[in-house]
Amino acid sequence: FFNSGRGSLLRYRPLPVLVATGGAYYGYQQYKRRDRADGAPPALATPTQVSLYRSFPTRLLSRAWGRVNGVELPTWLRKPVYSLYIWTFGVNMQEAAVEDLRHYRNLGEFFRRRLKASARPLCSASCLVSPADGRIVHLGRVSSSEVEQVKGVTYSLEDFLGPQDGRDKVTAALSASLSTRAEAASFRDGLLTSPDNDLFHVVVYLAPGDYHCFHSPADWTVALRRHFTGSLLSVSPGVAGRVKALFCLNERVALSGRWRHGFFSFTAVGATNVGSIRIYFDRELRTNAPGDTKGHFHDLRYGEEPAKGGVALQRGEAVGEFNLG
Amino acid sequence: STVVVLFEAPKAFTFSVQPGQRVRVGEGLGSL
Repeated sequence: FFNSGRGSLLRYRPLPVLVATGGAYYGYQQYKRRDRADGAPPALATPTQVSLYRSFPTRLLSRAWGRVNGVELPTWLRKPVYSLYIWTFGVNMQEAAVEDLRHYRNLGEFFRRRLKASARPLCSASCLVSPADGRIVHLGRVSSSEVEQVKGVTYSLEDFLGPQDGRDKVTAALSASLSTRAEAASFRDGLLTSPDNDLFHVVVYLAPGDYHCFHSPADWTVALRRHFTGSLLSVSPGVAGRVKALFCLNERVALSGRWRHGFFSFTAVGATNVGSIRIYFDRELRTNAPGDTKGHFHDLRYGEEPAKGGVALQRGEAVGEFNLG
Repeated sequence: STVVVLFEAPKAFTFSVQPGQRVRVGEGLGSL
């Protein structure tokens, strides 16, 4: 090959290849380092880029992914497949209620595995506990009707929760007097039941290897379930840092009600691989269903059922889970 | 997937965790 005259163009030249690839890699590392050194948030995707991303059939892909992962695996194949998943995403199987990998019929079942009862002790000193395993993406005080999903990237509180009149009557009535007094009350102010209070938020990202059930973060009463149909874009911190209002675009289930300090809400936001959200006390809820139109929401008011004053949840109680597809 | 908790609390409420920190179910996030 090297000695053939006509093969001169095809001749393998390791030095230029090494210089080119090495240079490109070095440049990429420098670019990443500069981004980190600046501390500045990454550039936001343009509306065109977001539209293009949203045009991908993420819901269809998600459901197909769910179907694939719902296929029962033969017993002999379970251990190697789940072991690969465990190795890739760093799953700690020692805390799983069932450690025997052959027990899980498919990856979907493995994904929503339960934990041992002693695996997650409840902090007794805090009135608010983590509802899920994961990483804190953002937290803090909400000082306006725009909330930060990650540093420097915001979304509208009203778009995220939907119109105010969708809240339960008690919360709405409590806040109505405040809104009247304030005259020009913002959406945020309308949620507050006391001028001595503030609005706070915390965002937790669940990675693929994390336990994917979620629990109640406090003692509270759920009055309203609002299911927003939407896209199923990735919610990884990298994407959340580039797509403005990502949490308002994706399919999500928002539970809202009240706790001892006033308004309280918990929202589970779906993603491409994890498109379905299940709430244990809500059998009517169907997420990532074919035929749903993006951008709508459906309400179920638990507080209006005569036999119930809403659904009372205790701190740490299992509330629901994310499912593949 | 992501979960978002949005709540009203007295102004004295303080978080006991930081952005970027790993948390687990039941771990304290903040108190009064």
